[in-house]
Amino acid sequence: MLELRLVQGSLLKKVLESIKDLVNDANFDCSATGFSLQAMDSSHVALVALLLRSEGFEHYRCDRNMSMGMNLNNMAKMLKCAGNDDIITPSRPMMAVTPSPSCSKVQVRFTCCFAQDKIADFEMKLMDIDSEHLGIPEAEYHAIVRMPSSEFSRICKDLSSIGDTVVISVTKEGVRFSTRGDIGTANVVCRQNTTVDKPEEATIIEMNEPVSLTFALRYMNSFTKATPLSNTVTISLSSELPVVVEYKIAEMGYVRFYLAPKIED
Amino acid sequence: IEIQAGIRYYYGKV
Repeated sequence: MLELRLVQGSLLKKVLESIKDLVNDANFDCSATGFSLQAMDSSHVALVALLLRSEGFEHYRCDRNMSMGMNLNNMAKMLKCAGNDDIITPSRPMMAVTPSPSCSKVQVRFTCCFAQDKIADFEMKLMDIDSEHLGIPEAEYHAIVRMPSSEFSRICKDLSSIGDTVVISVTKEGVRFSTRGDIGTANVVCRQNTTVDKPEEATIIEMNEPVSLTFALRYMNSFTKATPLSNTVTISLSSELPVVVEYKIAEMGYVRFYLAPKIED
Repeated sequence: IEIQAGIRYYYGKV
């Protein structure tokens, strides 16, 4: 038995919108502690990890660990039918007696917050997905940058009109985003800035040692679809690891995107 | 020449 009740339906809509273009099919893993997902993109260059803790739901019941394979575009289509303030309650009551996961379904109910007499029920087919789960150990990063998510999104968008890759360098000077293309080059430097009116507008740079890595802008731009989830983004860089671009989901968890760098052949 | 690394180069299967 799985029962979830999420009063802020827009949150789940935003989560699906942020990952559906990167990952087609994924297993949602449910346990007593929460709802999680880990999936690679089809070229195995990027990985998304989602966590929604059980405490963040108004109601959460998961009797035993289960994995629900979903087509994320189909799930996003269904969630588009929900109003931003609708209450969303996905459930999977038949799990215990369903012989094969491939023929089972998830039921999703949207309850309109304004008209209590309007209830919409959807049923979506689940898929049998043979996905591999990668172990991501806790790691020390050479530099961690926290900045406004809208600023990061703007930089990625602007640079991608000039080049295909971005070099992210953290030095004492700040964090530098550089690209080059046929028409020329572009450099954007963000310095640490904590003297702002609101904490979410700050740029905070923690640097243990300078680091410089090259990434495909196409993926970075895809990650920025998570911008509506959080006012800030955290970018963790290490010369030995994929970059981690993290959007916190208020009081519930996070969406983390891991991207392998471009390396010298 | 730069080549695109894969995620599996860094993280192993659980």
